[in-house]
Amino acid sequence: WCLPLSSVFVTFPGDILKNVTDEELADRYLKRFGYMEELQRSGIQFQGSSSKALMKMQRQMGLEETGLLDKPTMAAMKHPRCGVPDVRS
Amino acid sequence: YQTFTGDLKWDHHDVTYRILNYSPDMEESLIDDAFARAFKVWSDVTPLTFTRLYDGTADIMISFGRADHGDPYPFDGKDGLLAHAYPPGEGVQGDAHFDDDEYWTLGTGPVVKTRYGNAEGALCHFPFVFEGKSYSSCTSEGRTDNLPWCATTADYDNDKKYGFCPSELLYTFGGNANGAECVFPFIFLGETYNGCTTEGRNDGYRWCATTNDFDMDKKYGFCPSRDTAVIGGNSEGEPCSFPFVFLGKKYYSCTSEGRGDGKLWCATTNDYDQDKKWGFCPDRGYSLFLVAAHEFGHALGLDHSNIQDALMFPMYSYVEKFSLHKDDIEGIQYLYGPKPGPNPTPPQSTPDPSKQPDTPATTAPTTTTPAPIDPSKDACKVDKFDTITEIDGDLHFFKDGQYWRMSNKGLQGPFFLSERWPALPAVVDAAFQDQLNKKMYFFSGTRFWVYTGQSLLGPRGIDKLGLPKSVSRVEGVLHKGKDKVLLFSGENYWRLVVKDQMVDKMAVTNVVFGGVPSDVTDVFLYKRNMYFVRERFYWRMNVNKQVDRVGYVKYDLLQC
Repeated sequence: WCLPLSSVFVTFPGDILKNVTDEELADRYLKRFGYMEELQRSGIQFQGSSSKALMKMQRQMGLEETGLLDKPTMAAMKHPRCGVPDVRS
Repeated sequence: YQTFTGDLKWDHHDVTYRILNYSPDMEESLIDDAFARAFKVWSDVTPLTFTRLYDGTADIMISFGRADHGDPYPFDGKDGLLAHAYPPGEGVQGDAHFDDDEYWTLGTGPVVKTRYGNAEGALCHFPFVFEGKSYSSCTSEGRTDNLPWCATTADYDNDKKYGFCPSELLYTFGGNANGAECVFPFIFLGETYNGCTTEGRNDGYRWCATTNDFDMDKKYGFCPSRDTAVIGGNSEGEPCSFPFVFLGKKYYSCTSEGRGDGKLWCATTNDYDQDKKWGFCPDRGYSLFLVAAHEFGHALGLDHSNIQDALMFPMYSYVEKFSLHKDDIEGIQYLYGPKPGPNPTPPQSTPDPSKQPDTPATTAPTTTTPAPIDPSKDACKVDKFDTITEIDGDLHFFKDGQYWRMSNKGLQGPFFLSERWPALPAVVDAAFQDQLNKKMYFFSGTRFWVYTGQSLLGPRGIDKLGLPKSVSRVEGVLHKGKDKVLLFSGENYWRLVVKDQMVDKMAVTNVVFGGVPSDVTDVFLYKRNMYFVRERFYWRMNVNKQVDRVGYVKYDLLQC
């Protein structure tokens, strides 16, 4: 009921935060904060490679360790935070 | 908690910091204060001290920046990444960077400090009523010069207290023009500008010339953000333009239409469809204090914790009454050890000798059992003193008919007020010693007493000093030269000429001491510094009127 009746999404000029899919956002997040190393990802489909990384992230954030891109995990990824990686190589 | 690989930490305890630039979102004094309080979070529980440098290289260099700001880790616009910091070490190590695409506040919305007007720099009071209408932001209504202003009380119509809000028409910050206001229009590279611009810069900061020709005079400053200014987008610093047209429909307030992230935005011209100028609407913002305290944790050697309530948890959440989590304390003390000095000791019941075992202990005790303490006699257990004042060079702490003296011999007391100044009531709101003849002045409610040795004058009504009948008590006193004192009550103070025992007729004014809270409950002078006390905390202002320390009464002044 709180959604507008007819939603239209426009691309706002200069908006750094572009509309991205959940998978893209998660991919970027896991990489940026050290959960998924770049080499590990190359050539591998997101679903397979990231499940472990997701669980690691979920453990760090105190979320249920499902290994899936569920709602609480996506909400945590969109939450404002410190830019220092959580996991170091 | 976690530390960085190799337990990176500073090899010295006297850590220095330097603030390289400021955000346009808050007055500089408020930013200074937020950083000082953030450092204090850590110095309270470790042997670390933090000293601010104004030039040269400090251990921790603090700066605000946007997107690509000179290191390999760019920020990402509003929200998302808020700040980052590097673990201890040389060069960029130890430095803390804050994303200036965020809206920096104290966590609960705009903090607008006024200038000029008649409120002596007080913060805006939102909402306020002007000519029967309520305002939740600064306005230029009622003025012909377009300067934004606000009331500093809830009701301008009644109180008539106001000040001017941050605006490029009033002042600039940084740059090379000593804070002079913008001059419009001005010429830059042959072009004429009628407002602040980001042209000529790649960091997104808005600037203006402070003469009409930058090309010739090269005088400039950065434009402070108005409280109504949008954040980010492509019109940073511009106000919303209401109503505006978006996809053919008129909007009279901020909207989340057109966005998938639910963020409120507005156009900064009256037609978005045509001009495409927009920005995010101001919100509660992020607490600079909380984020800084977290980042300084990194700068001292702490990595992210996975305890959600810990300060070092990576995600931001606002807490009103902050206290450092046990996990953070354990982490920082793992690196630097605890703060030296005795820990507060809990009260214990007096042991009954008849119940002691009569056989000797088989092992030697490793700690000494502290002597029982009566909480009413332990100054360290007092949350808030009635008043604090300097008498004969020593600080005296008053509470409920008792007082303690802090001298170079340490803390002594409690002593009974009734033994030294028998006429005084149990609760003394304020006290001071006349520096010329050493007379003691005490205030309680609407009465005051003057002791010369053991001889007493009073009680008399404080209205006899020329204070208005509306003053219900004097809360603090500051010496002003040898023969005058400032008497504080609420947000006002009066100047008392001590020998005349009369306040100056025109000397009532609001608190004008920058960087201290307006709702202090005690004020006193000690070793030439001014102390402003609110609850358990004090703000120390030096002779240059700079707040150089914010601390706990208990730990710093009483050395508990």
